[in-house]
Amino acid sequence: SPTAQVVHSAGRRFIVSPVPEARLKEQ
Amino acid sequence: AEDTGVRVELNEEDDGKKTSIALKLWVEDPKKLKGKYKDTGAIEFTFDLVHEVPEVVAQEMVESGFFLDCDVKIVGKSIRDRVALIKWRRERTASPNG
Repeated sequence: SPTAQVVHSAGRRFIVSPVPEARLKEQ
Repeated sequence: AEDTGVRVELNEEDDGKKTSIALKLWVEDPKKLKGKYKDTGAIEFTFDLVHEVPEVVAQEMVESGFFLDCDVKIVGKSIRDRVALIKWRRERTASPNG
């Protein structure tokens, strides 16, 4: 799956993943 | 909570015990941000409910390139609102009426 990982210098790990379409705000 | 255009949700089931919990944040409405937002997707991270400050995590997201500095407050507020809700739910569960 298209995920990426970013580790901040403070040590926190951020994982980037696709936004589930069902959870996007409906207009 | 106020609609900040930034959505923060639990990324795991809250057992009411763990201090560190997985959250997921994404932008629902980029127009509510002051800076130009790069559509990177959802950001998953863990947050310590006891020891961490939402605004500090927001600042780390800025430093990691997810948001611009002018939006640090709106991101911090979005996390703070969600964290407050999680804590409120926990308190309510921990002290049942009666």
